[in-house]
Amino acid sequence: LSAVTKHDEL
Amino acid sequence: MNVFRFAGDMTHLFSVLVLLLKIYATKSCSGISLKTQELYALVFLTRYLDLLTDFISLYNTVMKLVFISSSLAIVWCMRAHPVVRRTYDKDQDTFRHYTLVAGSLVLALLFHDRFTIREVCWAFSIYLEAVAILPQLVLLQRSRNVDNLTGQYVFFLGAYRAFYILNWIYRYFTEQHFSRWIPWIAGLVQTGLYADFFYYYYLSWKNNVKLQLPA
Repeated sequence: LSAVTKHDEL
Repeated sequence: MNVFRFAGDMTHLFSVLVLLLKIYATKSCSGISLKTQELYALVFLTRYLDLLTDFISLYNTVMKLVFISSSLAIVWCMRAHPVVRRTYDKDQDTFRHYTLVAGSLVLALLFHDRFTIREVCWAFSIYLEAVAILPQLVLLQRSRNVDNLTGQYVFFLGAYRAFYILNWIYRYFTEQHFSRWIPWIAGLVQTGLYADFFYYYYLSWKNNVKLQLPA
């Protein structure tokens, strides 16, 4: 999982 | 983005709007814990470090800006606004919230996905958010009568993370390798802390009486 999709939540 | 996630974000946004309404309309922050507000400001500042580096969507960026700016505005209001600051229950809001910050930091240094600044800060913000409501719940128990807006604020704040848990369940079954055990456990703890509040909130709603938490 790339960092961005992992932190796609608030 | 699934419906649970959107419902969670809207509920969270609504809780912030209710708090802003209470402070703005009544020019008072009685019953509100400044310590919880400071912890939330820290949660957002450490979680949204990627605000300027990663663009995920306009919605994502706008919501991050709203949460950061509103939490800082509320802290400023309670500390510095000439009228509001005098209504802060300073001697009631005595929870030692530094222990929550220290504990979350230790946990984040021990349990994180990758040992990078961003990941440790992210884990820190997740752990801290789980316990950030404690000073507020303690203050509610101490302040005899809880005004409606304050009660609604805490209610929506608790409900939002419950929606996020449904969102994680949904994503777990619809996306491959979606495993987020850190927010899972922290989210369950966070929502669990509200359990007794939800119970007394429900009783006050059912019996149509003022919300009162037992000491």
